Amino acid sequence: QEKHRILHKLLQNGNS
Amino acid sequence: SPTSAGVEIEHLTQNVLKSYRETCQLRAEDLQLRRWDTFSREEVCAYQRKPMEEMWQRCAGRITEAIQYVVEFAKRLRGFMDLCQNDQIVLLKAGAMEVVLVRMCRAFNADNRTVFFEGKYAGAELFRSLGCHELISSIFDFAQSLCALHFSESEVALFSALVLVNANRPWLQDQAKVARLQGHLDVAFRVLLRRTRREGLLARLPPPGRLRALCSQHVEQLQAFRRLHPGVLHAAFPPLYRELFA
Repeated sequence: QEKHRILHKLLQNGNS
Repeated sequence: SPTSAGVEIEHLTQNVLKSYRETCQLRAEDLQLRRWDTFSREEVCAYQRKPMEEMWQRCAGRITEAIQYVVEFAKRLRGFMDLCQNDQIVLLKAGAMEVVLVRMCRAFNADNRTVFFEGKYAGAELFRSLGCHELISSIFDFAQSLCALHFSESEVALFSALVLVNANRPWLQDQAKVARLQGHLDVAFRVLLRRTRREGLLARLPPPGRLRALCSQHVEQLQAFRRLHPGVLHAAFPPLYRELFA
């Protein structure tokens, strides 16, 4: 998961 | 019942089309209006004179922007966010660039082999300083072959959803759940094609291996660039690009 930190963050940021 | 299944599929189709419309980055009408607005000879030369590192950095920037729209597309797709996080990431990591390549056919003018890039249409020669002539030619050939299919916006939407939701990607945790979603999208695509009398399209779609090969070629070229310019990738490339490809 640490390897995909940014993808994680983008997925968790609501439907912006 | 067959009726409620039909309604479900219709809802899914509408969801895919809406998700696509909201995240398509550039409107088809705008791309169409500007399709003869090409870079001048001087502008092309200016791009060709840029150092390799700068041109790579620019292209990585444009790819990253396009990928961010693909992530938003995925998030809006019904069922995608119900997959476990591992599988969302596996699908995006393997499929985001493939979707970008599919979407690129909208921004490609097959009549003069140019692609919309940084505000105008550019031929393959504009990308010369990248030092990867073969990759650029393969991408242009791919865009040309997709253009020959005359995709409608609805077809691009459903086809790209299917490129993304692919149960054959390695490392999926809940492959059955991805396969179910893929199956529903597949039915939605076929229903759309039947309704528009475009069933013939199915036999002409690019084989999955072609997209995979283009993406591997991109990663290989990135590795070659990295060997030539160690440090540039880490210092100047978008973090999302590095996370996906480096």
